Order: sequence, then C-alpha cells, then structure tokens
Amino acid sequence: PLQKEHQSQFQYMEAAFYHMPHPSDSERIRPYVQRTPYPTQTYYIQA
Amino acid sequence: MVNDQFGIVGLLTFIRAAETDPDLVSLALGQDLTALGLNLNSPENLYPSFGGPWAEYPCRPQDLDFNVPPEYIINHAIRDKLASLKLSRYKDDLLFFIFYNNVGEVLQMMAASELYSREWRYHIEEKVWITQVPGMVLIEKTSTYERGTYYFFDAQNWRKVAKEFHLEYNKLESRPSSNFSSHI
Amino acid sequence: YEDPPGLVEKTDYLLREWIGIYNSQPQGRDTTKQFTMFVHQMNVHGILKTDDLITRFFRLSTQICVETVYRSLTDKSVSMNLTRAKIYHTLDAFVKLVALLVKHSGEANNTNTKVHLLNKVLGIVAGCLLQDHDTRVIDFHQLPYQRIFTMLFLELNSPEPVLETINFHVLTAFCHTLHILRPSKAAGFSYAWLELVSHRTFMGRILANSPQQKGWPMYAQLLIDLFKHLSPFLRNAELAKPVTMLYKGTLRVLLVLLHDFPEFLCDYHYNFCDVIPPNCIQMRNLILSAFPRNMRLPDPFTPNLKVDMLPEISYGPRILANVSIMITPAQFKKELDSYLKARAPVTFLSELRSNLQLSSAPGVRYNILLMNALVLYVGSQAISHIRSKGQTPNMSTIAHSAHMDIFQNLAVDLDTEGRYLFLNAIANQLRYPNSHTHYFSCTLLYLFAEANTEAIQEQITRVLLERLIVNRPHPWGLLITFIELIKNPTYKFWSHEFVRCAPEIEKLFESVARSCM
Repeated sequence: PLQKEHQSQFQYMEAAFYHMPHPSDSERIRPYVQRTPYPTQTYYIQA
Repeated sequence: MVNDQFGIVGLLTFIRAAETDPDLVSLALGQDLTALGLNLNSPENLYPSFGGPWAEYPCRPQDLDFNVPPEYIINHAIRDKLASLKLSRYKDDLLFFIFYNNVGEVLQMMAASELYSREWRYHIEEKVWITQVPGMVLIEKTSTYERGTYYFFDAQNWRKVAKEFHLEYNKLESRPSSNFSSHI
Repeated sequence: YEDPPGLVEKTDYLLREWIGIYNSQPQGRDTTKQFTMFVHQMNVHGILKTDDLITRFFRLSTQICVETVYRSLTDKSVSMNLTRAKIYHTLDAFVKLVALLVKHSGEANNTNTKVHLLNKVLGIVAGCLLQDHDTRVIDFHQLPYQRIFTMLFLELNSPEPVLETINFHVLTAFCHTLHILRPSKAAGFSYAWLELVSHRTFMGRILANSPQQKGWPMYAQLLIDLFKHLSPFLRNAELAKPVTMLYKGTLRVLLVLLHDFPEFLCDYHYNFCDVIPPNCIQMRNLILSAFPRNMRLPDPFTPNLKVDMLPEISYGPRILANVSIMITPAQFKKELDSYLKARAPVTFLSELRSNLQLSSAPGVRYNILLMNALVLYVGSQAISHIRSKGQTPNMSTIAHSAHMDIFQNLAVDLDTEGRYLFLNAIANQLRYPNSHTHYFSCTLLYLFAEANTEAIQEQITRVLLERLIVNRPHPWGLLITFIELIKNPTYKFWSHEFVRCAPEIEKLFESVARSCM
C-alpha cells in the first residue's frame, strides 16, 4: 500500500493531470498558424 | 509448486487478473511500444524531432525551431499586409498541402471540409482523396457501389492519378465536421 | 524578510516597462539597444546596487509574472488560446530580460559572474515554484514555471559566442535545478518536469553535444529521480490515469534513448535497475535491451549458436557504478572478500541471508540494493578469478568456486521472495554479448541444473518467463539463456511439473518455445 507521503504526491499529480502541458508551452511563439490541436478522425493520416 | 506470488502460479494469477483488469495489463504484459508514435526503424536520430512525452507523433517541420539570421524574420513587416486565411480561395493543390501538413490540427479538418465541398471524398480504407473524373461514364452502378475511373490524389508524388476503381459507398467519409470555430 | 519600501512598486513598474519594450519589438530583432537603456533605468531605481536588491528584484519579478499567469488562467471569459498567447508574451519577455542580464553580466570573457547570476535566478524561480506548490497544493499550475525554464534554456543556448563559452555551465545549472525540482519534491510539477527533461534541445545538448559525454551522469541522475518517483505507484501494479500518463511518457523517452543513445542506457543500466521496481518488466527490458551501436548481435535463434565462441564475451561491459562500495556494512564486505579469497569460513554462507534481510514488513523484507550489488560484485570477481587461471568462464569453470558457493547458497537458503529478488539480480545482467551476460547466463543455467529442489528451478523459470512474455523488446542474453534452457536436454526442462501446471501455462511455454525455435 502507498505510504502517506506517496498518497499526498498522488493528489498533486492528479490535480496536475487535469492541467497537462500543451505542446505550445515548450515552443517559441508562432506569429502564424498557432497550434490548434483537434481530435481528427483516426482514419486520416496521423503523421 | 511454489504457492505464493513468486512462482509460476503467482505469474499465472497475475496474467489472469490482467485479462479482466485493463489497468494491470500495462505492467503484466507491457504494451506495443511501436504504437507510441515513434519511428523506431528510423535511420536518423529521433530526438531532434521528438514531440515530447505526450506527443502521439513527431514534430512537423514547422514545429522545429532554428536560429536564423534576424534578417530572415520578416513576418512583422508583412503580416498585416497578408490576406486572411480563406480556404475557399485556394486551389486544390494548396488544400492538399494544408491537409497533409497539419495532422491533428483544426486546419486539417478545415481543408477536409473544403475538399468535400469541391466533390473530393476521403476513402476511409485506402486513406486517399478521390473524385470523379469529369465527363467519364460509370461502368457499373448499384445502390451500394459503383465502378468507374476516378482521380486519386497521390500524396507521395503530389499529383492526381486516374485509375479505374470499385467504389463502395460506405467506405467514403461523409461530410467532415465543421464545428471547430471554438478551436480557432 | 521584508522588502525595502517601494521595491515592489519599482519592480512592477520596471517589469511592465520591459514587457512593453519587448513586445513592441519585431520578433527576432536585436534588443541590445533597448536593453542597455533599460539597464540604465534599473540602475536609476537602484535595483542593481547590491546583490540583495538584485535577488529581491528577481524574486518579485518571478512572483509578479506567476501571479499574472494565475489571474489569466482563472479568467474564463477569454479563450484558452488567447490566454496562452498573453501568458507567453509576459513570460517570454521576463525570460529575455534574464537571458540578457546573464549574457551581459560582468566582462565578456568573465564566465563566473554570468554563471553565478544564472544559478541565482534558477534558484529563485525554483524556490518560488516550491513555495507556490506547497501553498496552492491542488490549485498549483505548472505552466508559468515550465515556460520560464524552457524559454530560458532555449535563449541561453542561442548560437552566440558569449553563450557558447558558458554552454556546459548552463547545462549543469539546469540539471541541478531540475534535480531540486524532481517529481518526488514537486509532484504537481511532474509532467512539466518530464517535458523539460525530454525536450529535444535539452536532450541534444546533454547527450549528444556535451564534450566527452560529460552530461551523461547528470542526465542519468535525472532519470533516476524519475524512476524513484514512479516506483511506489508502479509497485502498486494497478495504475491510476495520472500515473499511467507519466509512465507512458517515460516509456517514450526511454525509446528515444534506446534508439539514439543506447550506449547511455548500457552504461547506466545497473543504476537504473536499482530503482525500477521488479514488476516493471517491460520498462526494465527496454533498458537491458540496449547495446552499442557498433555491435552486430548474432541472431539468438540461429541453430547451434555457439555463444562460448563469440569474441564479444571476452570483453566486460562498462558499468558506471561502484558496486564494491555499495556492499555494506564494511564488516560484511571484509568477510565477503575473505570468503572469496579463501573459500572459508563456511559460517559465512550460513550468515549470508541475514545480511540481506531488512525487516519483516511486507515489500521491504530484503535489501534489494545490497542484493544487486552482491550479485554483480561476486560475478565480476568470479570472472576475474577464472581469467587469472588462464581459463574462460563456461559451465565447468564457473562451478566449484567460492563465488558459486555464494550463489548456490543464496538459491537454496533464501525464501521464495528473497530467491526471486536474487534471481532477478542475476537476470538483470543478461544483456548484449559481453563477459557478464555470458557468465550470468551460465550461472543461471548451472543453478537450474544443480538445484536440489524443484522450487528453485520453478523460480528460475518464472524470472525468465515473465521477462519474455511482455511485449518487445527482449534483451539478447535473456533470449539465448531461455533458448538454451528449453533446447538442451541436459536441463530436462519439459519434464518438470510446473511446465504443465495449468493449460494457460502449458500453452504459454509452447508458444514461447515455438517463437524461440
């Protein structure tokens, strides 16, 4: 079973999980065509 | 036999539990690491285009930073002079470019929607865009399929190729969603 | 301590000024002129008068920027895309100021002042993060800190002569900061932390571009920090979504390392296996599957593969861990060395188990670190001993030695849990063709052949099988060991009851054997 310390860490992680980093957070600002992720169809090309 | 978790029976118990509990599978049997969006057979290094630990695919060319001479950066001078993005003004060639180079982005959907309105259809199995050749008579037509000559857009060679094809209607994508204004 | 009166207002004013200056400049344009004028303003306001004031300025600036971000994030009237753009403009301006101050600090060729300032700023931002993390708890946001660290790293790695002289110091400073902010210290920053550690520019700098691989030990430490954080959750086996996300991200990073820097994984495999829980089989296999890029692995499924004849088994692998000092206490190490030398006293063997036991609490009954160190140390000593007699390790020469006494004693004397951990320690050395892989492969097979109970054979089989049934990759040494076990009639593998104890197990063995043969 998880120790108290790890249970506490999990709570922090769980909260952070709902504010995951966005790809643009690690990129320079793009003046054009900013990243706008969209859940496209799986049968569209993926790469 | 060893009757605790450290023998064969222990392993079997864990595998059996993993069959019903998907959360256990990832450690019991692992996952298909080739399905994590990395080209593990690439002869080039992966790290320069690594999209990050949560990315389903590598960076596209436009995502990669490069330090260029300041003189090359002219967007500030011309951006207000450029016309706004309006896909209906562009030729098919540019729509295909947008579709193939903006995977997983709103632009891909917008291009798909515009191509649809120009009578291009996306074949779900062949994963290509296809349209009727103007003026060509169909060889065969039923309620579920037709046969004739169509233009396929060959993304590898970047051109339209005419081919005879047996087209099942249920394999064509219906009108793509255009409900993405909130994403723009 | 209380800030001098007026400092907060001055800092706020100056920061706004700078953000305005920065954002009015065309992107990429040289801001040196504006920066020079701004530094003059800072001087006029007395910000640069003392080290204390400079420190306070940076702390206040960081806090002001972070507050701005939190205010923006809570404003739901604006779309997330626009919010992000606004946040980036603020933070990037702050980062640019820091980068320029570092670059222009002291004389052009004086690296000390620049590095000192950088370390100061990184320490301040890290301190703010930790305080924010502990204060806001589940309302903590990773974004401002991730952006600051990422952009600052990119700025300080621009191809400019002044920055190139401090490249390695920059790397060291960031690694040190990331270690301070490791996930077990700031779990709410875990995801951003992994993004930073696996950023393509960061990985390139530290693994590909650092001279003489000087960045490797630092990167290894960061990965160890990550594994240590994940360990208690992965031991739980049932992965909650937040843990699965971090675990999957870790797998991706390891795959990139396996593909691009396999030698790095080879060098640090021991250190990594020490902190990866025993049940994380695929992740461990990933690391153990690494082999040097200039090596061509013989196909383990080659019929009649003569492993003993491979030239690679004459060479020992590079292991960047001093296992000798990991064998504690010193008295135990002394007795161990004494036994290895003289094969006496026999009482050493009977006391061996107690040295490895920690407590009676479940999950922590054995000192796994000591177990791993003992196995590798004894094995390495065995190889040296055999070679010193002009022989090469094989099934004959490894037997009847002090070293094998120890291994056989552990196999017999330990309970099932201890034996499982012991056999795992051996299996962790089954990697690419080298002297360790060969020796430990022989050792495992020898222990199987000489076992005085079927339980030992069953557990050897269990340890090999569980590493084989997970999805790929599989280490070369694991494959050749298992193939030898099932093919060589000496081991009478198929006659054992445990092979047929359940239909699934029987099918599993047949399936694995089919793919092996």
